[in-house]
Amino acid sequence: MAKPILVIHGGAGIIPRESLTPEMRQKFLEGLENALKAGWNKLGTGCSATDSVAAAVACMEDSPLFNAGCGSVFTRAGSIRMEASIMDGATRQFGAATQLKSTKNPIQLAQLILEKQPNTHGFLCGEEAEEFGALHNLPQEPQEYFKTERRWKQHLEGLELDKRPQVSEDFSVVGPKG
Amino acid sequence: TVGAVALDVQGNLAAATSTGGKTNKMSSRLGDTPLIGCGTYAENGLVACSGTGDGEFFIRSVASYDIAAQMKYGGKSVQDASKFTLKSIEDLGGSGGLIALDSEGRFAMPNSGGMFRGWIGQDGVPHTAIF
Repeated sequence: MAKPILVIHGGAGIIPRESLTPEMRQKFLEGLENALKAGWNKLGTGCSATDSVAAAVACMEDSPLFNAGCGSVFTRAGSIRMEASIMDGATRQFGAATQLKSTKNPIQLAQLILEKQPNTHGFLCGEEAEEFGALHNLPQEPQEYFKTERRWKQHLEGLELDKRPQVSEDFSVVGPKG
Repeated sequence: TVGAVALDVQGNLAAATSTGGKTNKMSSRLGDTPLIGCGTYAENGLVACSGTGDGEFFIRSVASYDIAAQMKYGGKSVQDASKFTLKSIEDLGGSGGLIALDSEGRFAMPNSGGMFRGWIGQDGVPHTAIF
C-alpha cells in the first residue's frame, strides 16, 4: 500500500509580492486549501489518483481566483477559451480538450474523454468536444459565467499596452501566462 | 492555470491541468496544458507532472516528459529532474513553475518567481504557499 499524497498548483509568477494584498493572499491560500480538501476527500477515502486530481482541479475551476473555468482570462476578442488534460499513470491513457467556451469544468470533460475513448479520440477540440460533454450531461454555462471583473481589467490593460508600439509583441508584461 | 498530481493507495500516479490560457491570446491559440508530455504527464513507477507558465516554452521543452525522461533514463531524482527542466525553460527565455510527484511520494515544486501551490498527505493537513 502506497502512502497517498496530492500536490497542486494554481498558477505561477503572476502577482508581484508587493502588490498582493493580505486579503488577496488569504483568499488565494483558502482557494488552494479548498482544492486540497476536495482532492483529499477522494484520495483519502481510497479513490483513484485520477479522481483525486480531477476533483482538486475542478474545485479551482469553480473559484473565480484562478485562471481556469470561472475566472479564466480573456482572449484579444474579449471571449473565453479554455483547455484541459488529464493522464492516468497506470494505463498511460489520457483525455484532453481545447477551444472550450461553455463547459463549466473542462477537467471533467478531459476525464470523460479519458474514460470513454482514450485510444481513439483522446484529444477533442471546440464545439464537437463540448457536444460530447453535453451528451454525457456535463454542465454547460454561458460565457458570462466565466467572466470576472478582475480578468476584464487585465484584458483592457493588455489591449492598451498592445497599442504601444514598443511593447506590441511583449505579452509577457500582462497578467497570467497560462 | 491550475494543476494537480497525486499518488493513490494502489501506487497509481495521475496528473491534471486546466487553464484559460494567457491574457489577450488569439482565440485560436493552443497552449501546453492539453498537450500530453508538455503541460501534463503521468507514468506509474516514475512521475506525474503538471506545469504552468509560458506555454510555448513548455511545448518547446516537452517539459513534463523531459522530467520523466531524466528520471527514467538518467536515474535522476524528481527534485533534480524538475529543477533542471525549469532551468532549461528559463534559459530559453520562459518562466513558470512545475509540480512533480514520484512513485514514492517525493515531490518538487520549482518555480521562477512564485507559484500558488500546496500539498496534502496522510495526516490530512493541507499545506499552502505562494512565494
